Amino acid sequence: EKMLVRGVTRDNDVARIALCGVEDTPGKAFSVFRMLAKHGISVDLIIQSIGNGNKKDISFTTTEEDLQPVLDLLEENKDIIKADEVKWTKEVSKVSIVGAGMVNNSGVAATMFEALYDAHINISMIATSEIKISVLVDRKDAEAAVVAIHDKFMLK
Amino acid sequence: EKMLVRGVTRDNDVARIALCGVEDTPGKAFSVFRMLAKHGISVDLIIQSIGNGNKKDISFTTTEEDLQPVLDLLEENKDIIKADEVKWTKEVSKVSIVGAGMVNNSGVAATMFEALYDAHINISMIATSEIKISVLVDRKDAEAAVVAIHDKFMLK
Ligand SMILES: C[C@@H](O)[C@H](N)C(=O)O
Ligand SMILES: C[C@@H](O)[C@H](N)C(=O)O
Repeated sequence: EKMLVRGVTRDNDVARIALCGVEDTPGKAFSVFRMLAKHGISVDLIIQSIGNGNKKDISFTTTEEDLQPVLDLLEENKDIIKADEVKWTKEVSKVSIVGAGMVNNSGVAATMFEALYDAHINISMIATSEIKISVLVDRKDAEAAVVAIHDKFMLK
Repeated sequence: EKMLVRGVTRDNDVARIALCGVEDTPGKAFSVFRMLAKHGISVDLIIQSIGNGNKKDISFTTTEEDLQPVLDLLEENKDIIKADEVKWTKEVSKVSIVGAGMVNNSGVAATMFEALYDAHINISMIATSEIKISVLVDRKDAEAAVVAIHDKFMLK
């Protein structure tokens, strides 16, 4: 079955912020992104997973330049957002595979993750759409990640 | 600033599986998706967020029909995958907004989340790409979610 993966991309200008322990009730996600939008902060990935108990973690990525402004805003607005903890890092890169025929193809994801495993690279976060699988890895591993995935899929 | 949101889509044929407490070391994500690929299981969203301690939660969605096969596979392979817990639900729908100019636009996300908040709909999960913001909501809220978002963005 043909894997229609077209390319691997890497973005080093990434900071990842996680709001840990946000109350899982309507309006919390809105409050976070309204705050960011109001201050002209662009976001790339937004990831919210299963969470724990009646709380969720909302993670998102910005440019490195926006990290400090975001942290300042979160501090100013902490009584609105009420996260238990804010975790953040700049030592992260986004590596993505882009394709057309990847729709619902767990084999493509498995192959991408195998490439990273073979290169001993840990996957910090994952987010997918039909045409793109993105992972966050440590910045120091980003170059090797691209090479490994490129070789695995035998991209020209 | 023009929000180039083109449409709202809804998918009711969704089951969500979460592998909670997977060891955060290289190869774990690979083992999960290799297992699924080997058995011809398609996945739509894959979401892995910040996790807790040295463990991560890996969530993914499949069709409702594939839920039981996936749970059976996870049970058979639990010594390989070693998640602390498997959580799952069928009572979930994926609602997405699709657009062209949404790249990095936190305002678009804020507006989508505002629509859901106004309709008192809780957002269970979030995953984004440049052209798509997807959320999981309770199945019972899916219809209302589409209407609310459609009206908010004044889509024709
Ligand atoms: C945690 C957050 O996503 C919340 N469930 C909301 O709907 O806004
Ligand atoms: C948790 C899982 O993603 C692990 N970090 C891996 O690289 O496979």
